[in-house]
Amino acid sequence: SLSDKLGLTFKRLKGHGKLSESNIKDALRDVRINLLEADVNYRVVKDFIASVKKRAMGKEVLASLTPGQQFIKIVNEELISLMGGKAGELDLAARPPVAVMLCGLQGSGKTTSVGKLAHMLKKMGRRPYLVPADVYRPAAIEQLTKLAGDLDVPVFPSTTGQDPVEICRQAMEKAEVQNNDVVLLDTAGRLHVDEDLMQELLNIKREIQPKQILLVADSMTGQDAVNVAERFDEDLGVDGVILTKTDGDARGGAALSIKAVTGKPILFVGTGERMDAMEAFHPDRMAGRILG
Amino acid sequence: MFGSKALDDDELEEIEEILFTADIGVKTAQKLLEYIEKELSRKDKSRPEKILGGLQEKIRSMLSIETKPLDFESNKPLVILVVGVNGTGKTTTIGKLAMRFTDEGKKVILAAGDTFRAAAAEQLQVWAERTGAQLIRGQEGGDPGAVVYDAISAAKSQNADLVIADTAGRLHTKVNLVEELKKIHRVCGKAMPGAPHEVWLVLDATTGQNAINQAKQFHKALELTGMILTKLDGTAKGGVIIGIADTFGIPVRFIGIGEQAADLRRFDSEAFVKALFT
Ligand SMILES: Nc1nc2c(ncn2[C@@H]2O[C@H](COP(=O)(O)OP(=O)(O)OP(=O)(O)O)[C@@H](O)[C@H]2O)c(=O)[nH]1
Ligand SMILES: Nc1nc2c(ncn2[C@@H]2O[C@H](COP(=O)(O)OP(=O)(O)OP(=O)(O)O)[C@@H](O)[C@H]2O)c(=O)[nH]1
Ligand SMILES: [Mg+2]
Ligand SMILES: [Mg+2]
Repeated sequence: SLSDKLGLTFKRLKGHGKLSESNIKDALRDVRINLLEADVNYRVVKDFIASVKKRAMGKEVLASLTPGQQFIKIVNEELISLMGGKAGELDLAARPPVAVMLCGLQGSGKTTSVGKLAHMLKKMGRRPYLVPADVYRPAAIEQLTKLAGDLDVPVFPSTTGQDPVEICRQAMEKAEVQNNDVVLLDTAGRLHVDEDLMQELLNIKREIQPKQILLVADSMTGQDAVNVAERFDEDLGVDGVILTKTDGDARGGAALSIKAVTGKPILFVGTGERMDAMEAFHPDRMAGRILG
Repeated sequence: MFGSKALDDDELEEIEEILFTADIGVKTAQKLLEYIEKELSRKDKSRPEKILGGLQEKIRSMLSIETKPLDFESNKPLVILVVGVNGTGKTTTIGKLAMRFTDEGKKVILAAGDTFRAAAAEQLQVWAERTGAQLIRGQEGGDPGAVVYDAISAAKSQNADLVIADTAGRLHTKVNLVEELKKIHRVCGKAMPGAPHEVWLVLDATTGQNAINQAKQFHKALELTGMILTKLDGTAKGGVIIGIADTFGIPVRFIGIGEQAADLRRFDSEAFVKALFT
């Protein structure tokens, strides 16, 4: 783990009395390599190291009796504060039906996450309505319809011949009539560089005015996480992030990259394939995982 | 981070950034930067472009793995097992492979070996219809091995050329799911000695260093004979496959460059390396 590695680095310095700038540079190098191995974006790492260096080169570490521990403490604090301090919350404060739109790259876990959100909301006493707005992927509508059946929540009867914006518009009307208070819009996976499909999301946004737009991102994403998050946030405006597949052994540096580049909170993490496998995001836990 | 005599700090930093942002990873990047230092800097002290060329050649050599072409002659049907973690593009890639091989006049049977995820068989059904391949499926929640067994049996009795078996996405860390995959592998052998003749891991180009763990665990469990790198039509470079090829000797067979049936290409290491540096 990083604290073990740093422990070794600082152990070597123990006999030398006061810590020098070059000692700190070695420790910073260890942290940098560690974060790159954890998939944190190259530039985000650069900025992070710069902010740690500022504090580490000060009296806080250099004059400390336990410089190693002090250094690790700084790294941890800086990482947790970058991760977003405290956990964010889904904002559903609006006149019902409130729309939540899920978007993201292909295969990131949107459809599954819609099901999980419905499960969560139902347990909280809400009445969610599922909307399959993916008319492209083979059997996407069937997939969400099946999940709705398993969860015993209503689902809009989309067909692949319909336009996604029209599906969402009609679904909001139905939700109003049926007294469903939260509408969950499942959109097709798309590349952030696909202009037509990004425009489609803007069209849905303009028509529906969703209260929350959630970017669904795979926790094992590498350096590209920054490009994706930046484009979705710039083009569309993202309110929060769902990080999926955290039940694997990916270090999850993408979480740090996404937060650093958008400033938006990670609200939930997916922890499995079943409908109850979603939890609130804990910044300190994620920071610990990224540091390894 | 790494010193060099031939390149100045800025030039080296530039190369380093290219390598890291392409998901090449620390270990492989260090290996390549050492190579620049030891092999290239010595001969081409004053020519940074030559160094870049040498670096690209080195990466190409790491990716050039001797690969036997698919042997349809001695194996009828040829059986390909497709595996990988969740959402990487296995089912879609199988659809693309079905298109490619039916276009070549082969009789293709698809096995809906994902009996777990909602509408997985329905998804593969659409691909079968699009490509003229035949689908063998079972009950949702049924035994995936039984589906694959039935598909191979059907292929034998119908004299089909190729069986491509889809499996449910699974994280390599889930021991019971990896065991299930090993069981499917054994069932293939029971249905036809020597099957599966190919075991291909589907990797998403947007995946970071975790792809190495994925390759390691799936390779350990099944002995992979190929990889397919999908979603290269995005902005991710998929550099992680360099370390995987170098460490495990698994060749990349195809790449996915879109969501349609035709969006599959044979892996071209020269084009891949060129794209890394663009
Ligand atoms: N292990 C694990 N698997 C997950 C998680 N979330 C989703 N999955 C799986 O990831 C795969 C892709 O999930 P989908 O919900 O189909 O992804 P999607 O974003 O809707 O895909 P597209 O609509 O094609 O873009 C499925 O096999 C899911 O079961 C998670 O948190 N953990
Ligand atoms: N842009 C792009 N999308 C792709 C590519 N290959 C697959 N996809 C998309 O990725 C998503 C997931 O594809 P699937 O084929 O369902 O993936 P899978 O591995 O079978 O997923 P699970 O069975 O749930 O594990 C779909 O939206 C596909 O259209 C590709 O090469 N490029
Ligand atoms: Mg989906
Ligand atoms: Mg699949």
